Amino acid sequence: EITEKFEDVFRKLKGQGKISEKHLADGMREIRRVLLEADVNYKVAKQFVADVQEKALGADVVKSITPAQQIIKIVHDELVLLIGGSSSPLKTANIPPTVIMVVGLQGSGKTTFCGKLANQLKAQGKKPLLIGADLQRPAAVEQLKTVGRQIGVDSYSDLSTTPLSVCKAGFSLARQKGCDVIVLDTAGRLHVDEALMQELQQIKGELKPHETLFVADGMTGQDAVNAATVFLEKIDFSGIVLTKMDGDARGGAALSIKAVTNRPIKYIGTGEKLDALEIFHPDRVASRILG
Amino acid sequence: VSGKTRIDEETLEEIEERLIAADVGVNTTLDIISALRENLQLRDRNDSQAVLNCLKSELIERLQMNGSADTASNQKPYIIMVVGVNGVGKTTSIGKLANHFVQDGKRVVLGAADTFRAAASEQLEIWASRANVEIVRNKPGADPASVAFDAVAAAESRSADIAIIDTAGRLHTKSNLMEELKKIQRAIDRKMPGAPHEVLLVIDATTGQNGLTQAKVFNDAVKIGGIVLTKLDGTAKGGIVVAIQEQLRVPIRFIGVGEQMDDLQPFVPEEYVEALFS
Ligand SMILES: Nc1nc2c(ncn2[C@@H]2O[C@H](COP(=O)(O)OP(=O)(O)OP(=O)(O)O)[C@@H](O)[C@H]2O)c(=O)[nH]1
Ligand SMILES: Nc1nc2c(ncn2[C@@H]2O[C@H](COP(=O)(O)OP(=O)(O)OP(=O)(O)O)[C@@H](O)[C@H]2O)c(=O)[nH]1
Ligand SMILES: [Mg+2]
Ligand SMILES: [Mg+2]
Repeated sequence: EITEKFEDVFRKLKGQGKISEKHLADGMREIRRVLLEADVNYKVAKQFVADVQEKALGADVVKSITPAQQIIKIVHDELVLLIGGSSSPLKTANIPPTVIMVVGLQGSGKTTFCGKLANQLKAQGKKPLLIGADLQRPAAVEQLKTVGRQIGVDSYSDLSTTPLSVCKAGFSLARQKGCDVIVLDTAGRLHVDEALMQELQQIKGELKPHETLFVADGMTGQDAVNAATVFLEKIDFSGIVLTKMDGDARGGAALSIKAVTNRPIKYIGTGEKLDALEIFHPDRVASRILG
Repeated sequence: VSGKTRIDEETLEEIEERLIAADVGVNTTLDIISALRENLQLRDRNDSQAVLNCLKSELIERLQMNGSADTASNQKPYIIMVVGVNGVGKTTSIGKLANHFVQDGKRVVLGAADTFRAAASEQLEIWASRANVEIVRNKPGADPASVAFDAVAAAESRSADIAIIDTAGRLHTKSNLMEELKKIQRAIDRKMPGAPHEVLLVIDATTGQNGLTQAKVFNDAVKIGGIVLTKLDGTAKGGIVVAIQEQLRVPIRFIGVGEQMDDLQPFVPEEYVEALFS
């Protein structure tokens, strides 16, 4: 784990009296390696380490008698600062229904997250409607319907038409039924699929969601920044959800996505059941990334 | 600069970044770079094209342990079990695989042994009808081991050539789910001793270093016979397979390059390495 690795580095250096700037640079290389092994994007890791080195020099750690601990504290605090920021609650519409649109790559956990979110909103006294705009994936509509049944939330879809029409019709239906929040599930898509990214833009333009959440798999590696950057550019999401964090992936994607998009991480998926949803805690994820 | 016998450090740094960016991982990257330093001829060290070619052959060699992508086995029915963590593309890959075998004139039976996830059996049913193959399924919540058992039984009684068993996605960290997987495997073996003849582990190309842990833990639970690397039609390179292949010594059998039935290709190391550097 990082504290031990770092103390190893500094034990070697300490024998030489106080550490020099070169020693600090060696330590920073070790930090960069830890971040890369935790799946932090290499450009983000490089920048992060440079910022930490600057802070460390500014804090005069070279004069410290416990440089390793002091540097680790700087690294940890910087990490929390970078991935944290205010965890604001989801926006609500002045005039219902509030629309929350859920997007992301294939298999990241969107449909499951929609169920978890609807479940949570229901527990808060809201009346959600799940809209199934994924007409592509075999049995996706059935999956969302089943999820809705499991949590006692209505769902709407229509396999005979287009995703855009489903969204429009679903919106009217929500109004009709007096639903105050819509959780809109969309098909997984690649950021490099121009047609599907355009479809998402159309849906967003039509429904004007109050929140657009980018759902990313917690075990994603270096590619996390590619997808996140393009989704931000073309769709502009308002928040991030990291799923499958009940595994042992270090979750460096959290830092990568946050760093390049500067959008808040709102939720963490922690299991397959529909109650496995947690509000994001930056210090927990930071400790996990540092191992 | 004594540059004539040393590879240009800037070139090496670029290579390192390229490999890291492809999810090859720190350890494997450093290993590859040191192999490069050793193997690159003195005369080539200032030729960046030669350096790149040496790097490519180094990677191809590491990915070379490719068994034939076809099940040229004399087992009948040949039983394949598909495993992996959640959402990586198991069910979709099974649909594509079924179609691939049907094109080869084989008779295929699918087993919907994911009885847990919402609409999992319905999803596989649609693939079965697309590939024009039979499917064995049960109700949600049924014992997955018994569905697998029944699928093998059906494959035998219908003289199918191949049976492919779908399993629920599961994180390797969940020991009860890994135990369930072993139970499914035992049930298959009970019905047909020696089966499953091949366990395919599906890895998502967007997965980072956790992919190696997944491979090791799944391999400890059920012996992995091959890897399917999916979602290579995105921008992710799936470089973690280099480390997986080295440590597990299992071939990468197929790659997934899209969501349609035809989007499955045999893994070709040269093509994969070329795409890594494009
Ligand atoms: N362990 C775990 N599994 C999860 C979590 N979230 C989702 N899953 C599982 O991940 C798999 C994929 O989830 P889906 O909800 O179908 O993902 P999706 O993004 O809707 O997939 P597409 O619609 O095909 O793009 C399923 O097996 C889910 O049960 C989580 O937080 N933890
Ligand atoms: N672009 C792309 N998408 C893929 C590929 N393979 C699978 N997918 C998509 O990934 C998503 C998940 O695929 P599934 O087959 O449901 O994955 P799974 O492993 O069976 O998921 P669980 O059973 O929930 O664990 C679906 O939207 C698929 O269409 C691929 O090669 N390329
Ligand atoms: Mg979905
Ligand atoms: Mg599946």
